[in-house]
Amino acid sequence: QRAAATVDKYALYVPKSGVFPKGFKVASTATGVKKNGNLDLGIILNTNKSRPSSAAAVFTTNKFKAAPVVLSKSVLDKTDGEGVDAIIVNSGCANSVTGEVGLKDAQTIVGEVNDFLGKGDATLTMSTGVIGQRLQMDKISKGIKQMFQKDSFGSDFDSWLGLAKSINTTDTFPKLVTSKFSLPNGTEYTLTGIAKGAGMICPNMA
Amino acid sequence: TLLGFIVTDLPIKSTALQSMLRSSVDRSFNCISVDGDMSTNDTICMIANGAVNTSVIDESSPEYAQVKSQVTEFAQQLAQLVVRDGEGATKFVTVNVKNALNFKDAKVIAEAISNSMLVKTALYGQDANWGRILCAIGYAKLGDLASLDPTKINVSFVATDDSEPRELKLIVNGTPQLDVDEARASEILSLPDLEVLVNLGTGKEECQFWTCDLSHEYVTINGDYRS
Repeated sequence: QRAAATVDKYALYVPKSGVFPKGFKVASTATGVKKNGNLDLGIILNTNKSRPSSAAAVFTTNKFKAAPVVLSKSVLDKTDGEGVDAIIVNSGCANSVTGEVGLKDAQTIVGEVNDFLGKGDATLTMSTGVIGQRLQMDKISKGIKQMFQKDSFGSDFDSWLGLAKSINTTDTFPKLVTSKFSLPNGTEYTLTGIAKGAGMICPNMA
Repeated sequence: TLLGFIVTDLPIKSTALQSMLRSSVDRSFNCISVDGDMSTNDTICMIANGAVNTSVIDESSPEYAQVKSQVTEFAQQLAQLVVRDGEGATKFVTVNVKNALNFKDAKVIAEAISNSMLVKTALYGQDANWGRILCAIGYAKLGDLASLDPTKINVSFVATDDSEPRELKLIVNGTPQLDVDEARASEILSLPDLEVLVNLGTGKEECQFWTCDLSHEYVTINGDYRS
């Protein structure tokens, strides 16, 4: 086909370095949920204790909301977005249309992270991958435990890139953007963003 | 599925963070399409941890508008990367709807063009099939019918490199340009980045939507995703 151009998207769109916001640490691991052995579980932690964090989110307006969507929304509703210090994301299995057991699985994951943080209602969760299958909880729980017990968390570029890779599914490159900005009073601040998605993409989140 | 998160070291009040995120997403992640399908899991989160030593930003703070604008621009960068990585995509397409009666209808029209499989396959094949674009505009589910006046509409392809003429007019004030320069159209459509410009001429609002072409590879990827 004339239009089929070969472009190395990874080389074009993946940064080789970056600046990252103060007070965040991230980790990722391959739990074996992805059949190819790639990274499939990531956690982002707020380590800043100078004041409570704020969190916000928008979610799919699809009537069949996956368990992690239902759970994360309930955490934000309960806390008014205050004191959320972690996000855990798994890829390979979307934990969607899994009913009550799916919700319990999501609660277990969030509970395990909260236990390590030493506080409740402090974790949001996201999942992506195949719809209609249960999470392999043994693998995911083991991955969470290992990341905390081995203190796999870092704030360097490779740690952030690993996190970006861990949430990919059919993506051909990790999507990581980071920038520094200045307020009018001269205060510098940083935004870092990670996204994933390549198919089933026409979101209408609210 | 679309997943994403944005983190910052600014201190932002949670209510302000929520309104900031919602506004930013409405102009970024909610303005992209790869295949027109909405996931059960789409989520964008934002955490502001306040590690930077400055006053807490709320909706009445003078910095609020600036930060919201920066978050919006930042979210657009991330959202565009998702489109660039669309399954099987060979082209990144900006659909720019200008001079609309209201933002909502500008978005409805941009989304209709962006989700049209026939527009997307034509772009993949580098076929300047403006009829399909006009067709998509015509069936867009407008909130206000006055948003679309067939005698005022202009549709163009816009070159995304430095070549001239930059704009190739396909429809001028509702009149199709039947002697379109096909050679120039082919040049523009061979670029990896494309822009479709729709000037509705019925107001002053505008919306940008980002999409990609649809190729054989999309079917290959999705024919056996689960198994």
